[in-house]
Amino acid sequence: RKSIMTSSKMPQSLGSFGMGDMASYGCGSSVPVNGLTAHQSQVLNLIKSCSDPEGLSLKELKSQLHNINIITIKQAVEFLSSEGHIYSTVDDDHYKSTDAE
Amino acid sequence: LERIRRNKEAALQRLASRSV
Repeated sequence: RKSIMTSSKMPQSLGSFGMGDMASYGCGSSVPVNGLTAHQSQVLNLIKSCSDPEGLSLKELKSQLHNINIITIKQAVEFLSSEGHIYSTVDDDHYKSTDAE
Repeated sequence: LERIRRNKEAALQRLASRSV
């Protein structure tokens, strides 16, 4: 007799879901490096690198990130400002980083 | 410019509360 075992694929190494090692940026969606997506961290880096007192405008962001569309940039900016990484200055089109101090 | 300062403080607080 044969026991019919359809190869039981049990992925045993889901190890990367470690609980609370570093910061607890839980909440889902493809968690990349420091809790930001590649686009978000690109946007953040650009804003950080800008020393203008008025901050960096969306226009400038867009002109420096031609590979990312404006909607994605806006979403990244909104996310970053809701997280507190950046804040709007003179108007809603200009952002500055809190990290730079 | 007061607005900017307040935005910044609010943002810093958000950041602080996230990264505890």
